[in-house]
Amino acid sequence: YQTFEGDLKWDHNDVTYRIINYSPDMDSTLIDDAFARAFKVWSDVTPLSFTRLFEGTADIMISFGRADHGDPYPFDGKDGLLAHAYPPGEGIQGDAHFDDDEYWTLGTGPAVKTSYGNADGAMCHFPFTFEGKSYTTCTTEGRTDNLPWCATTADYGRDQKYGFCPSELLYTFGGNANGAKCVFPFVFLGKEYKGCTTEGRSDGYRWCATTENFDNDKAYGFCPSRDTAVIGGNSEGEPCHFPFVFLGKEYDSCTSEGRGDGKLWCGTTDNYDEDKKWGFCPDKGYSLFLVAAHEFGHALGLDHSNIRDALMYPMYSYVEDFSLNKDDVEGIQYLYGPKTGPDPTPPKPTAEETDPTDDPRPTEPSTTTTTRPVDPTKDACKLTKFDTITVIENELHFFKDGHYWKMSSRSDGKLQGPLSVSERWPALPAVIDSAFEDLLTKKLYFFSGARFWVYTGQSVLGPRSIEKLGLPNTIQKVEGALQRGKGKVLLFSGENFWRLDVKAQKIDNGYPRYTDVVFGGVPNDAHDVFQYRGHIYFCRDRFYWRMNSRRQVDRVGYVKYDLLMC
Amino acid sequence: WSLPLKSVFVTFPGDIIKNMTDTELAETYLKRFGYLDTVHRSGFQSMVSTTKAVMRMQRQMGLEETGQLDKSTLEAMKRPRCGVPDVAN
Repeated sequence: YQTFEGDLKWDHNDVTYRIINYSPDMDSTLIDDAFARAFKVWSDVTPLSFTRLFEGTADIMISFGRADHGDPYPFDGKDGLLAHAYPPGEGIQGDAHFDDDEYWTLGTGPAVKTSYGNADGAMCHFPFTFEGKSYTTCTTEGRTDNLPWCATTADYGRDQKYGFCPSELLYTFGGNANGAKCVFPFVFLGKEYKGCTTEGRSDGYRWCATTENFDNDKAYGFCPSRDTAVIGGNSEGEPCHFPFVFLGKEYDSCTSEGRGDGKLWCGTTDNYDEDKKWGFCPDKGYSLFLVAAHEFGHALGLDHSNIRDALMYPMYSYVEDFSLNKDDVEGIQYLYGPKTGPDPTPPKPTAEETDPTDDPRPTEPSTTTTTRPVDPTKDACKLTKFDTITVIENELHFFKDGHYWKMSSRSDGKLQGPLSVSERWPALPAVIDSAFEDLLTKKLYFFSGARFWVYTGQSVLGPRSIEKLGLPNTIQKVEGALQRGKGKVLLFSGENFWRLDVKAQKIDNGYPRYTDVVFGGVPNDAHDVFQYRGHIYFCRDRFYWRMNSRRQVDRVGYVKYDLLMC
Repeated sequence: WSLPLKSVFVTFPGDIIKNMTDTELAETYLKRFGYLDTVHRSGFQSMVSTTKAVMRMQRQMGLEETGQLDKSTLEAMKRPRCGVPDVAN
């Protein structure tokens, strides 16, 4: 690691920061959260604390800008320079600037937070299916008001979970209109505008009036970028127009033709040759969290490192499960010392602390989870099919649409619930396709679509792609999980299953295998497979097929009556 | 065998032109990130300092220190990065 000449550092540990403006690329709450998490990277390993100010001058002033943005170091358009920051000190020292000609995301493509709808502001789930068609961006299909929307689970038809995507027809950000939506057409300098414009500004940000006449009312806001909007070019914020003509040839998708740098671009009108209107196509984008964590390292006094895996290495590379490199920790602790004292949170009771003479019920989970029933009218017995059924801490759990029920493992067969998934496992989506508890480590694995989460007590890792486990990207979802001896789990999808080595986090060789070849006599399109009290259950709709340890189907019955005890 | 399509390079309005030669790219990069100070030196001396500067950049980036503008060095110069200089100044 390197520090700046003279080991520049803050002379106080309670550092303040202020976000001056926002990028149109992501919802402001996502940007707030990314910056907060980026500061936490450093406060986790030092005595530093970070307090956000909403006015006045903070130690670290954070802003977005393009090209020449007011200091002697202009940015350079898309890619190349992403951001820069100044070492600790007065004035511009300590500030961090982010190039808004970049496409700011969470590093894995459009990060679209919904508003309104019925998904409580959940993120769009891409791809999602709607009326048999798959969508990888927001759409106005199915609506007459031209508002872009998305599903927040993989299958809108099944889950009916949706929200509205960022659009100037819904809201604006910044400006002086408290987020009011645009009014079209509006008059500006005597001219009528039917859409957002950069006219009147030198920083390239798109804005609109929030009344019919800006000249009279002076009320305005900035336009959020739609997830389909192009980046940079000369049509910032406009969507691609397909097909478009370029050099006399028609294009139905983004192309790198005409460029030497291989970047994908598109026309934003039907004929580039005539209109010369274009922009770069949305790509994975750059993780605002990762770039901010790096820049805040500078703002705290770290210069660049030559350790390739260090956060303070000059070049950007996306990492999914980020953690500080030893080099970063040594550098920042050279300046500020290690974190002192325990976190203020009280220690949690662990299993061995409970008195064994207590009530013989199974030991309460080491993490005390306060889950409250959410809607007692939701009756599990009225459901014909669950998203998944699995055993967690020796109790059968039934998941459906963000709720779960659990069957006490005592003989009285009392069903508890509905309880809220998001209360107990906040990172999880509404629909869980399958889940299992690793018997060795007590870690809980949850699968939804092509992603998975791993809970260890309250802490969570994920979402990560199931490809990280070695599953093929052709899998739509994992539908079942069977623990097989120590550290092996069978994962079912469609007619196949794979064996996961949990310790190696890798699929064993020789898989997939056909379910009906190994487990004869059960449906090979079961939507749920789980292990319970020594038997394997294959569920399809209202029924289950129970298989004993000799792989004989010894019972077919109703989930409702035999498992839920309705 | 069809002749390989001859790619036509177009100048896009509003594009921040980055079509530079490799030498221009390297010169800009080395100056911007503090490997080469911007004081102009005589021809011969500037050659020596450029080679040295390239080697310093290669060491910082964990590349083979050849002093040449080889492929991996030019690739590294094109990758997205932080704007803060690598050589404290």
